[in-house]
Amino acid sequence: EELFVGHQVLRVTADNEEHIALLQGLAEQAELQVDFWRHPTSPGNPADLRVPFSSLQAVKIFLESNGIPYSIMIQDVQELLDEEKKTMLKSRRMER
Amino acid sequence: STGTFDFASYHTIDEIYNWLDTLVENHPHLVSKIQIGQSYENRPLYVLKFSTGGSNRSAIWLDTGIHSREWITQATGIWTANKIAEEYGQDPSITAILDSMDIFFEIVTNPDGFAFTHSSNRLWRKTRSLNAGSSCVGVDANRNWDAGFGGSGSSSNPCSETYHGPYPNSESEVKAIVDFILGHGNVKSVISIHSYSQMLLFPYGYKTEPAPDYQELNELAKKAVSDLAAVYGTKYTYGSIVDTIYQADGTTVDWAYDNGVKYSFTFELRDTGRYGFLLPSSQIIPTATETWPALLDIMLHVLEHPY
Repeated sequence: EELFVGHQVLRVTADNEEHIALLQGLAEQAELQVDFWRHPTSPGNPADLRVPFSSLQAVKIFLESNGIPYSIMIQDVQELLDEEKKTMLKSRRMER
Repeated sequence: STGTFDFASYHTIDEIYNWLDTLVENHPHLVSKIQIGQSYENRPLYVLKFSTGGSNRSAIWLDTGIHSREWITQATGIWTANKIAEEYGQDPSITAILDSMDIFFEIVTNPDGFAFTHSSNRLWRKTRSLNAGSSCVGVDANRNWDAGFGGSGSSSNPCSETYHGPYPNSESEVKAIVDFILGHGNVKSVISIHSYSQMLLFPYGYKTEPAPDYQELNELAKKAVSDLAAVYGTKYTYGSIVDTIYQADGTTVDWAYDNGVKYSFTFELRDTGRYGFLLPSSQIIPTATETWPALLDIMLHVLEHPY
């Protein structure tokens, strides 16, 4: 089972076409293993990036050094997954 | 819930496949289950057929879950299929539609990927086919269609989430739908459901020129998102894929449109970006409920505008 402990989802809002091109470049860097949940489209539209814990620092530095604004949409993906699993289990145990 | 099935919870593929049989048992004169093929890992590809009779009637195709991690779509599919069955004979719109047309509904379009999201990787998007010469598994089934295949917005790298595959229809999950729709020959609408960007989109995705039916599709999308928003105020954007998101080649609805299916739409359901693919199950029913009037708008328009 693949765990996502410490993975964050960053909501990134590109201000201009240059930002979009930079984000597309980020997607090409396979070693960072960034999973684009929502791809950058046009300036002002958000992109959502799931970033493994091991790449978090590098990705955040990349965004900050290029002046690309972002916020943390999901603090720890695994926490949400655990919550989801718990809800499913509870639902299965419930008598209807 | 109906019997022991909880529509407000996420379910495994076994639970969903069992429920398909329950739905058929509960509505034997309206609903049947057909198998249109097998997935890469040999799981059956099931389609629900809603029909009140007649041979080779014109039809509407619905599918959910081609990207397996988008769980809200399979869950919405289940609720919607049940709604169609329950509302026939009650709701005048769905009754009128089914008195003249058939509806085909594939709820788990990517069963291997879906099973994988339950067992190994909750965030799996692609199919599970092996790629020759690569250790990376799977193809993005929504880049595998023969409509601008291999171009922008898809990747030739098997490790990418948008890998288009070695050739069009290489994925058995895609080929099964292609064969079914072309073999049927009378499908008038294809509605493919995704998440989570709150959009209603139509062709084209692989080229920038407007579709010949742009005006009509745009007006219909406008009405559908307005009726959707009337339920809980959820705001959707709408337009052609290329104008609204980005150029994306090899997608389901472009293929459908290029093959004569005029009313081709793709939905991007909730959410607003707080949970992404991990939308809490408490939002399944609100999501499905608000989507229903928009789906009805499209289906009713198809009924009233034969071609």
